[in-house]
Amino acid sequence: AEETGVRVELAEEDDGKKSSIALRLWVEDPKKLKGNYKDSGAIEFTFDLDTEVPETVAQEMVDSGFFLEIDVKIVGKSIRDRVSLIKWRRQRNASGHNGK
Amino acid sequence: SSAAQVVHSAGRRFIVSPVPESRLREQ
Repeated sequence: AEETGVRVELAEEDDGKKSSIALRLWVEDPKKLKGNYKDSGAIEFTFDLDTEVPETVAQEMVDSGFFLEIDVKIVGKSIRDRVSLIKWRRQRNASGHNGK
Repeated sequence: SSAAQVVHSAGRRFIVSPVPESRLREQ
């Protein structure tokens, strides 16, 4: 995924089955964002792969004061990249199981 | 340090913890 400056990673092992998964997001390269997030911590949250939209979580993070509105797109994209990767891996693992 | 928590009005819980140490050294 192209470097957005915001890092999103799994905060727990992905068993490939449960729909809601814990993720951890933090600012790895503050220069790439408009706001000042120099020593902000990592934010852990759960995300439902089946029903939720990354951009909604990004907006909730802005509402909660973690990010400025102006950075909501970058945060949303970073979450979307990680979620797509998780879904892609799950499909690939699933296709691998039925005797391919 | 105890992790700070923020619960959004929509109900999602955000838990703030220090950035994973291993990542900081990579910069």
